[in-house]
Amino acid sequence: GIDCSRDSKMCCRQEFFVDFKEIGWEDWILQPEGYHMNYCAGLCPLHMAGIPGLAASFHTAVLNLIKANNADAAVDSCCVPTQRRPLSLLYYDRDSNIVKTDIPDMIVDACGCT
Amino acid sequence: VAPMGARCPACGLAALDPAAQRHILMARAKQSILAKLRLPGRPNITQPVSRGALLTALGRMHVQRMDPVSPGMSHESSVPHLHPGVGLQEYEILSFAESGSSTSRRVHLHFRFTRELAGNVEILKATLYLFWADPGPGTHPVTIRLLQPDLTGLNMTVAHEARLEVQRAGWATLDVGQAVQSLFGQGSQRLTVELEAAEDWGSPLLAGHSDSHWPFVAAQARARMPHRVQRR
Repeated sequence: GIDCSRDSKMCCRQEFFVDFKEIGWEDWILQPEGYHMNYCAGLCPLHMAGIPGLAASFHTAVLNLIKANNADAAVDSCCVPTQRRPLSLLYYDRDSNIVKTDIPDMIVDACGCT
Repeated sequence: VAPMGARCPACGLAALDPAAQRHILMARAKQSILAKLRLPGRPNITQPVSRGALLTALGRMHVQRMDPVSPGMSHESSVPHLHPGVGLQEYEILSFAESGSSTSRRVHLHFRFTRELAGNVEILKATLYLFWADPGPGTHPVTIRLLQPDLTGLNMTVAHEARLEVQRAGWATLDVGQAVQSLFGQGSQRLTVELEAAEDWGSPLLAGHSDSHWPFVAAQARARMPHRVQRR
């Protein structure tokens, strides 16, 4: 996958860190100190369909399909997460119990074009 | 902002000034975490657990995992062994006791489990950890009763009873999985434990609630399988 830089226009992963102390949540979330709420942004013009973050062969297959099916009818595709991982939290619940859980698919590691 | 920006929520952010973007993303992060934890809002912590009690509890759980048949009083697991569900969110819950009414021979402890969890998870395992004060020479009988409210909610019924002979100070464990599971099944959230000791011992627990020896329940739970409608 590609990480966004300042002037990225194409589909990439935008890093965004939420510091729990900054939002006043450090008293009830014991671990970790923050949440990497990365997100996908950017354009997916025709020639980028199916990349990056997926197997190169997938990209070739998508491009061939677009050519075979009258390319100019195809529209842009969307910039979406292609790799995600869980967010592990150790926190107090409303009865002051201490709970540990892994929330699946909360952190985006890579983005790509559908 | 390209015309496609209108269709892609994240691209809409690009059109905002950095401060507005940050504000929106922070709000989104809070909303996302609270929704995934099934919390209506951030909890207000009224009784934070002391660091000593937390570290001791985590240490005891680790010992229990390493040596399940610890000398204490590990009871046969009474929760039917549920095979781990693939991809279902799992929870480990540490619930520290609240003191209930007590006499010279009886101690009541309350363990409260949150509404968000009680209705949405199944208990895979739950263990009660007790630290006995020094009972003095000989063996001392103690009866442990797990009480839960009856269907009217007015009276307490005995869900489980265990008797044991305590010879020395130290940690003991009791499997309470079945009792916690049936509590959740009844929509209740509070497990009451009654300890009854012989006359000459007095309070069986370490006197003075010394922080790092305070009783707790360690439970492992898993989100309920989403209800699947089978089409034939």
